[in-house]
Amino acid sequence: RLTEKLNSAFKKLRGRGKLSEEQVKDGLKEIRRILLAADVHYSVVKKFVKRVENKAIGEEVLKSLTPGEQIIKIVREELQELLGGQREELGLHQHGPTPIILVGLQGTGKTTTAGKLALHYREQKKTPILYSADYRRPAAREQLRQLAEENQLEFYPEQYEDPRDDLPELVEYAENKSLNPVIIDTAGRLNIDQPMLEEIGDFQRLLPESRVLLVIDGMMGQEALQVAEDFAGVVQLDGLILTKMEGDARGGAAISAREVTGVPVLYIGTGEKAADFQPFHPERMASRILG
Amino acid sequence: VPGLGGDFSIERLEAALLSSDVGLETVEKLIQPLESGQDKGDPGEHLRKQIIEIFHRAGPVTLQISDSSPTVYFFVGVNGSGKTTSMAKLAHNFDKQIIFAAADTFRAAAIEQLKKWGERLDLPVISHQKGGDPTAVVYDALEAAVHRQADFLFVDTAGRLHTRRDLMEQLEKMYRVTVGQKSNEPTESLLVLDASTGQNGLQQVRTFAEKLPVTGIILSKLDSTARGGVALSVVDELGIPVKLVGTGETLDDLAPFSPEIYCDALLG
Ligand SMILES: Nc1nc2c(ncn2[C@@H]2O[C@H](COP(=O)(O)OP(=O)(O)OP(=O)(O)O)[C@@H](O)[C@H]2O)c(=O)[nH]1
Ligand SMILES: Nc1nc2c(ncn2[C@@H]2O[C@H](COP(=O)(O)OP(=O)(O)OP(=O)(O)O)[C@@H](O)[C@H]2O)c(=O)[nH]1
Ligand SMILES: [Mg+2]
Ligand SMILES: [Mg+2]
Repeated sequence: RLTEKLNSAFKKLRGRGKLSEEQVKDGLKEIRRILLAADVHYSVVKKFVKRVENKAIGEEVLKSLTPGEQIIKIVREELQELLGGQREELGLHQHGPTPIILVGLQGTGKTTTAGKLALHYREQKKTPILYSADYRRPAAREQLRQLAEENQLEFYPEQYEDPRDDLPELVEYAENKSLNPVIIDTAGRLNIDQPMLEEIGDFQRLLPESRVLLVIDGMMGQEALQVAEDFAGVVQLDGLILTKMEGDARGGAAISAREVTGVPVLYIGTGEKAADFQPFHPERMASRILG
Repeated sequence: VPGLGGDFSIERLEAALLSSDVGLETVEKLIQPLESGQDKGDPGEHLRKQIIEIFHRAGPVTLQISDSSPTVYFFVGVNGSGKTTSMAKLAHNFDKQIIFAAADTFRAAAIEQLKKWGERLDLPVISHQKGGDPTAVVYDALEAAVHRQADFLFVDTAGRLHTRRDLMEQLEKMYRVTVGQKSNEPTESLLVLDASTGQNGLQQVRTFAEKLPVTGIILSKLDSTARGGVALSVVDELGIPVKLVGTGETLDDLAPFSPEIYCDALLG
C-alpha cells in the first residue's frame, strides 16, 4: 500500500524535524509512479510533482506523522486543490429552460448519462426533457427514447433531419411547457474531427444559454488531456462527467482534463442503470488516485 | 523506475511509450536494457525490434475457421469499446453466410442497433425480448445456424466491467453453451479493446481471459489520437495476439493488425 511503500523508502531516514531534500525526492519517485499508474497525464504529473516538491522541502514534519505520511498528506491536499477543492453544482437558469449539451468521444456513456442526468434533476423536483441530436449511430435515438420511457422522463422526438433545425423549436416547446433542463444527447465524435467539432460549436451558438458537459470514460489513459483541450477549444465547457467509475480504473483522466481546461468534474457514473449517478467529491477522488 | 533515463534519446523513447498508455511494467522492461547496454547502436532501432518481436511471439493474426460449420465468433469487452460495430465490420469483410446472435439483452436498444446492422448487411439476426436470458439467445442462435447451415455465427454480447463478478460468470456460461455443442466451440473469442484505454487495460483483459479463452484482440478506435499502447502490454504479458484494428465508424473501417504500422505510431 502507498503508505507502506513510502515509509519503507524513508525508514532509513526516519527522524523528526524538517523533511530533507533527499527524503522528498525519494518519496516523489514513488508518487510519480503512482500517478502515472492512475492514468494522470505525463506532463501533468511532472508539474504536480514539482509543486509538491517545492511545498514539501523544508516542511516541518508533524509530530504525529512519519516523513512518508507527511508527504502523502501534502500530495493529497494538492490533488484535492487541483480538482477544485470542493464540490461544485451545475446551476440551472431561474427563468427559461437551461439546455445541457452532452459531448464526448464515441462510447463514453453520453446517452446513458443523459438519462441519468434527467433522473437526477427530477429527483430534485425539476422537470427535465430529453432530446437526441445523434442522427448517426444506428438506433441512437431509439436508445434515448427507451431510457426516457423506462424512467418515465419527457422525450422530444426529432422533427427534422438536422438537429440545428430542431433545437430552437425544442427550447420553445420546453419554455411553453415550463420544462427545465433540456438535456441534449449528441453523437460521439473524435477530437480531431473538425466538421463534427464545428457542429457542437454550432449547437452552442444556437443556444447561447446552454451548458456543455464533456463526458469522459473513467478508464481513459493519457489521451484525456488532448481530448479535453480540443473540445474546450470549440465550445465553452461548463463541466466534466467521468463514467464507469464503479470499476477499478483509478480515473486519472479526470486530473488531466481538469488541469488542462480548468473545468470542474461535476458527476461520476457508477453503473449502467439510471440511478448509478453521483456528484463528484474531490477528496474521494484524491484517495482513489492514490490507491 | 520511469524518469531515470541517462540519455536524452532514451528518455524521449520512454516518454513516447508512457504517453501512448503502454503499461508501466512493460515500459520498464523495454527501457532497462537500453539504459544498461547503450553501446548496442541506435536505441530507437533496438526498441522497435523488441516491440515487433513481442507481437511476432504472440502468434498469427489470422482468424481461425472451424472445420465444422458454423464457426462461432464471440465478441466481448467492457462497455462502449466497439463490440457491436466491430462485429458488423467483420461480417462485411467476410461475405459469407453469417448469422448474428443479439445476446445483449440488457442495454437499451442494443437489439435494435444490431438489427439495423443486420439489415444493412442483409444478414439474419436471432434475438429474444429485452431482459431475457442471453444464454438462451446463444443457444437459439446456434440451433438456427446449424439448421440453416450458416458458415458463421457471430455473437454480440453486452458490455460489462471485468469487476462485475456476476456478469463475468454470465459470460462464462454463454461461452460454455457453445462449447457444450462439441463441434461448435467458439473458434474465436475476440475481445474488443478501446485504443485509448489506460493502465487498467491489462487487468481488464486478464480478467476476461480467466473466464473464457480470449483468442484475439480487436483494437478499436485507432483512428483517434490514441496509439493503443495498452495492446503492447496485453500481448507481452498475456500472449494474446492483436488480430484486427478498428479505424472508424463505418463498415469499411476494419483492418488486419500490422506490428510495423503500430510501432511507427507508438514511437512517433
Ligand atoms: N459500467 C458502466 N457502464 C456505463 C456507465 N455509463 C455508461 N455505461 C455503458 O457504456 C456503454 C456506452 O454507453 P452509451 O451511453 O451508449 O455511450 P455513448 O457515449 O452515448 O456512445 P456513442 O453515442 O456511440 O458515442 C453502454 O453499455 C452503457 O450502458 C457507467 O457509469 N458504468
Ligand atoms: N472512431 C471510431 N469509433 C468507433 C470504432 N468502433 C466503434 N466506434 C464507435 O464507438 C461507439 C460504441 O460502439 P458500439 O459498437 O456500440 O460499442 P459496444 O462495445 O457494442 O458498446 P456496448 O454494447 O454498449 O458495450 C459507437 O459510436 C461506434 O460508432 C472505431 O474503430 N473508431
Ligand atoms: Mg450515444
Ligand atoms: Mg454493443
